[in-house]
Amino acid sequence: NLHGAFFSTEWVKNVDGLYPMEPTEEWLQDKYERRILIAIQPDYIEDEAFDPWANGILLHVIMGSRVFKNTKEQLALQDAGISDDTWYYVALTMPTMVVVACVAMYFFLHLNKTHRDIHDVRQFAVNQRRRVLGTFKTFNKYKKLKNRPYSELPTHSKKSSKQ
Amino acid sequence: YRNAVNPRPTTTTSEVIKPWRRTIYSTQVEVVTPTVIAGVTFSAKPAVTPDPLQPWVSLDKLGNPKTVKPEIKKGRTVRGTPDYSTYFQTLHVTTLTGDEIGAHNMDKDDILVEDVFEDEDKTYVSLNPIIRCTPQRYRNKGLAKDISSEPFCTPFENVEWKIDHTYFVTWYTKFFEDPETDKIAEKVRLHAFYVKEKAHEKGFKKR
Repeated sequence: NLHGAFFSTEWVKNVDGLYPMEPTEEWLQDKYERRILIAIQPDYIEDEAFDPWANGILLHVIMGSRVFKNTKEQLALQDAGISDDTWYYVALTMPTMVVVACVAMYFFLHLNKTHRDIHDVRQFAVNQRRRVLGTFKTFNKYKKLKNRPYSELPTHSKKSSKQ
Repeated sequence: YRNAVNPRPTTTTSEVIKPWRRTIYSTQVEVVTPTVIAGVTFSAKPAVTPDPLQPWVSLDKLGNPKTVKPEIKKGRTVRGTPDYSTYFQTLHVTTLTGDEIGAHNMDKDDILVEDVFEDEDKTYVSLNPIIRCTPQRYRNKGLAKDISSEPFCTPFENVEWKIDHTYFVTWYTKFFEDPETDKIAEKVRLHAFYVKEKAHEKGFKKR
């Protein structure tokens, strides 16, 4: 093997232009992730003269798929005893109950519309609005007022610029 | 109401890919043994009737193979077999005189310098179904993405290889030309080195 390389392939035909590589667990050396450099050495370059950094490609070798940590919001929910789906059930229950109550109220009023008499309530309200205050002369404020015949009020019309 | 759909029975095959023989360079007979690597069959026996819409194998940024099936849409072939232009051809410059050409609009003493592209020997190249690497498919690498990834096409820089998965490393074969003899390297080998990372490269930021 080339000095410094932890993995080297055998000499392969250049005309193929490809080589299948399978990273193994040994490459990681008990770590989860290692950064490696892959370089290719043609047969006309000696081992001593070969510089892997000249035309190498950097990449990572990892054990498996990454599992990201929970966010602060998720951790707070877990501390409150709400795990995953429970939160959605709680959030959906309240608006659902309101909708159900409105529907029930509508049907209740609809079914009882023939057994309901609010005549008194309505007449009382109307009477309150049309309350008879008495005749004009009964008001103390206007007792001394003489009932003068109606005369036309003066009108103020706009004057033209010529006037 | 909907008719029940019977699940299709899963079929398994015990078919062994058999070696086959072919005649190369007009007279030489050789036996070709197909090999399967990461689900890709290399050196497979070509079909008796060549299919113009023959599937080919592309590679993603990791070097994973994925089969591409060409289609004909509106009279045009979509996702057809890749065209390598003149990347795998050899350029020859020929100098011809007017006397040799015999063109009516050329004097006898005039010289025509003509570029002639010679096709490569496809005896073994044709057995590879995977897309070949050309400079057209190089990617830029580096922090500023201003360095060409030559001679590699796959994998891209900083991708993550999982262990026990097979990835194809591809390179442009004509990149390795001996400066002394001007010949393309016949054999190459790949090396893998560990790279020491700095703390900030690992993701450990200074507190």
